[in-house]
Amino acid sequence: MLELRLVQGGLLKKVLESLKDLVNDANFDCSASGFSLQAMDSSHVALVALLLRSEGFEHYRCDRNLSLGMNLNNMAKMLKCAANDDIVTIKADDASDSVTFMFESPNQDKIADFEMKLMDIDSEHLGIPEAEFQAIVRMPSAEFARICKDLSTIGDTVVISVTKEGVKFSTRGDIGTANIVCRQNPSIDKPEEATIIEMEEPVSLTFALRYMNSFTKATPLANQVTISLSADLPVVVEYRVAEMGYIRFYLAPKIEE
Amino acid sequence: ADNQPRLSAFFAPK
Repeated sequence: MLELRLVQGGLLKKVLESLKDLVNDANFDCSASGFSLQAMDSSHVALVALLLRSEGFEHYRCDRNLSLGMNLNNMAKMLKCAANDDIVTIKADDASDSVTFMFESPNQDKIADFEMKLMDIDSEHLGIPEAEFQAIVRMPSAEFARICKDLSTIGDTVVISVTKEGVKFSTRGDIGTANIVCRQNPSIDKPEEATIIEMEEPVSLTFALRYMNSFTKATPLANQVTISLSADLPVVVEYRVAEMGYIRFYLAPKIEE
Repeated sequence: ADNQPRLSAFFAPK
């Protein structure tokens, strides 16, 4: 028996909106510690890892570990039917082939339940070691989204370079080139507008903008995004999900030609 | 040439 009640149901709506274009089908893993997911895009170049810790739910009952295979587009369709301020409850029986999403309005005057069929999904989990990164950039998520969107009108790839001077995003295409440099800015008055760069060593890596743009669908979840880089390793683009967890996107760097 | 490696080049299956 699984029953997860999330007062901030709008968070789950935003999580699904940020996943559904990258991954078609995925297993949500439910355990005593939380509600999580690890899935790759169809080309196995990008991976998303989601964790919503059990403490973040108003009520969290998970009698035994369960894996719920869901089509993320269909799950997003159902969650779109919830209002942003609805309380969302996810329910499933151990042997059931369906999951129920219950939406309650904040004053309890409207209660809806949507039942969705589950799927059997063969998924391969990758072991992601804890890594020390050469550079970690924390910046406003909307700024990062704007940069990825702007650069993708000019080129297909972005070179992210971190030096003491700041973080540089560069692209090149048929019509020309573009470079955007963001300098460190502690923004003490408005921490959500800060750009903080922790650098052990300068690092420069190239990534496909198509995936970066997909990751920025998570922008409504958090004011800040963290971009962690090391030479010859996948980048980690992380958005915090309120106080309850995170959504992390991993993207393999392109090999320089 | 495809210069986009897959994630399996970096992370092993669990």
